[in-house]
Amino acid sequence: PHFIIQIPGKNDSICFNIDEKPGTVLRLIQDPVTGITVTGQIIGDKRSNASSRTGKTYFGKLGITNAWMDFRVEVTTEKIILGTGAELSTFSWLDTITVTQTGLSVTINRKKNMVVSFGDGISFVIILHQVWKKHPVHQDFLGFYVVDSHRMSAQTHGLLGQFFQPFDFKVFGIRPGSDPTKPDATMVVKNHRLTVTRGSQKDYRKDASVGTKVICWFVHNNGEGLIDGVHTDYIVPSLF
Amino acid sequence: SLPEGVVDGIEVYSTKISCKVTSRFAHNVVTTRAVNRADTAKEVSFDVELPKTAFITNFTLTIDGVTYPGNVKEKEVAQKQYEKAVSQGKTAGLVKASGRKLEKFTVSVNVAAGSKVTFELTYEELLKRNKGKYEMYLKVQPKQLVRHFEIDAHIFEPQGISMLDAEASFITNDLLGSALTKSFSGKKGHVSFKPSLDQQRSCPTCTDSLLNGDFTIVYDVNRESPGNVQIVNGYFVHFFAPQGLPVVPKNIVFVIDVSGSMSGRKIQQTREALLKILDDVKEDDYLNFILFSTDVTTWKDHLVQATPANLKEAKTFVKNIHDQSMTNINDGLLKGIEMLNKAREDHTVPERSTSIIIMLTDGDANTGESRPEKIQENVRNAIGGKFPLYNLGFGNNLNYNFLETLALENHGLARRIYEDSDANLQLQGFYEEVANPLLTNVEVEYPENAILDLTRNSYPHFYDGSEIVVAGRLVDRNMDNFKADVKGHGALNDLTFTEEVDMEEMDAALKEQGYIFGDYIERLWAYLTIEQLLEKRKNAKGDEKENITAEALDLSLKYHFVTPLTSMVVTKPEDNEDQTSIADKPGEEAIAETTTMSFLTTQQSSQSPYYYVDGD
Repeated sequence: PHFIIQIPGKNDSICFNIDEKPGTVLRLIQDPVTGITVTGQIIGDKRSNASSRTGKTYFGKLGITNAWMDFRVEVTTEKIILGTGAELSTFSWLDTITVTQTGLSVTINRKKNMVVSFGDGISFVIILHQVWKKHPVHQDFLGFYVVDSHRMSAQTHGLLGQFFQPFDFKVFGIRPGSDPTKPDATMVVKNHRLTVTRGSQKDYRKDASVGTKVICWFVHNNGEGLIDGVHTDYIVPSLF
Repeated sequence: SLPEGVVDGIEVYSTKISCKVTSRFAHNVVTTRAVNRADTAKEVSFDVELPKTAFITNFTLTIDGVTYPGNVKEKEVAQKQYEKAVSQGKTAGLVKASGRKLEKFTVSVNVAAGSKVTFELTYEELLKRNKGKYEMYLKVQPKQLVRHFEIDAHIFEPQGISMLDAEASFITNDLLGSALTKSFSGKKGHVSFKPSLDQQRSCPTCTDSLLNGDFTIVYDVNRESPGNVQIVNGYFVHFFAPQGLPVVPKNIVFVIDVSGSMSGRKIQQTREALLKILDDVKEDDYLNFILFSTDVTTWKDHLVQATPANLKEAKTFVKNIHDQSMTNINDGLLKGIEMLNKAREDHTVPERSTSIIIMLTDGDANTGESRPEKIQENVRNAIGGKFPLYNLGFGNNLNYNFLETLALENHGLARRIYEDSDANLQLQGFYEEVANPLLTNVEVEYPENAILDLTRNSYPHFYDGSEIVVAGRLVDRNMDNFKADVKGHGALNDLTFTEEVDMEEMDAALKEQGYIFGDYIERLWAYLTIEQLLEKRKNAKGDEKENITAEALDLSLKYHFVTPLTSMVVTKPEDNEDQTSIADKPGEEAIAETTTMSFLTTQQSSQSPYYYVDGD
């Protein structure tokens, strides 16, 4: 999975990948104040097996919970299960549906995306990426976007959540890299000095098939030095 | 020596039931061909039992190659012909209620020696989804061996068929196996039942037929999406049946008639049914029992949660239900309604729950307030449209129309429980239908100014295993896309389902619709509109009733449906005078009166023969 962090006021972005074996569940957001947690499970491409680290990986399952509302959503590339405790509703990506209750709104847009909002100020979008069913390698996967986080607390953490609060970084010493089209540079962030590479990723919110190019500084080695701790600190045993 | 299958000189050499179902709308044609092999003229009878929910759309007689078509006429017009026939001393009942689900169509004609006759009856019905499947019910009763007997059903469902099965009550699976073929793939399904003469025999050396009973085809469709909209020739139909939703908790009050007339088997069957129902009540539900005879007694003072301890206590209470004295429907119902209202006001039941009242009675109110109009008014005012009332009429000794009106006025429905060995199963079956509400206050909305002539689009409940069907007409039949929203309250949250139809995509999906019959959506819309108008008419009064009647009559005549407002007349010129048959549709209230309808087979040769019906 490719992580993209857009930095407000900087007009720049930082990106990194997390490479883990299929089945791994990563904590993306955790906010003890609002009670919201988001996790994502990695799946491999059609060639990979459970121990494979070499194939392509994607998010195949996402979990969103709100502990205070006793509410959870499980999203896979096939279906969406949401509800409270044992009272769960199951929907398909073929549905177009809006589910509302006090402080919550979930909208599924058939075969495209779904929007999960907790009141004003917290809103996530999940994109369904569908590939050709008979593709020899790739399979359907999910994208997760935080479109509004201003009601999330300062204590929010997780691979994405730790970046909701303003942070500073500096990039200097731009120099040719191993790929002439992608210069390297030095980034100072969170008291670390990192070698980063200019690259690009795609934002698929507007168009899930083509996407919009986002230029970013790529942090190598699973975001080491950018993220707090190491990426394995964010591995959790299960989606919920 | 007469060929096999000849009874009293008449050989019925072919009977074919041809069914074509497109998107739940069934178009059935029953054709029987017979020849008179006797030396003298003989009477040939044609009996068909068809579902009560079906409308006859055509009946033709073909005698010696000449076809006499049927014409649908306003009942009063047909009535005049009927009266003329009566004055000549001849009547014939063509259609009458028959059993629980069926109406019987009967006609006879005199056929000259050596002549052939073909009877062809066409009827249409919308198959309603119940407990997760559509059921097409065909009565098979040829009464003699038929050289060519065939049921041939073709089903076309644009959503794709998920299961298809067929079974016959009168034949063992071993015998059925070779005569029955059933298959489905994608959007198409096919069932064929074609028993040979030998397979029809009740025993290897018998000359009588074992074909006598029910032939049932059941199927369901794929539901990748909760809704499905189909548009053809400017008419649309919207099917809605979401899956995977949790059940909305129920607050249910059973109002049970324990008057003297319930004594014996009825009260025993009621007890058995209630005990079974208690096994199925979910812990989230709240319930109570109100018993009424001359007085009203209750199990509890208020609704209680269906905890294991409460259910155990409820079962003890039910086991001790006994019959006594008179029938005070008014007080029984009002007590139940008051309890449900109070539970809601006091917040003693879950906020996101739905209330239901089910009344079971076997007779008319005869103590306390016994005027039907006053009871209706009291109940209507007490419920105030807040929840549905379901009325179960046990047996025939009751004013079913009253129960139906009472239920319809309060967003519910009435159901007749037939006095039979399986009455307890009928009661349980009804409960199962309403036991799992998935949505409440369902509203189906379409773009403003885009549609006309919409059928009913709001329902108090959507029950698991059922389906909501809405049909209408597009203002602009060339529109590019079409959007429908279905809003409802679920167990946990409010839901809005949106169905967007891309006309090009849909045209591609329906391109095979010519495979069945092209105008099915328009006819389905007409069927549904008439059915709902007739239901609405039951509660209407004065000008409103007149307007509804006029509208339903116009549609019945335009679309050639035999409804309670129309009759079908078949006229055959004979000896310079007309021979006329009329097909009518009896209502549910006609059940108790079936014996009053007669069919006279003896005719005076000096007078021209008439075939007639006396409906409701």
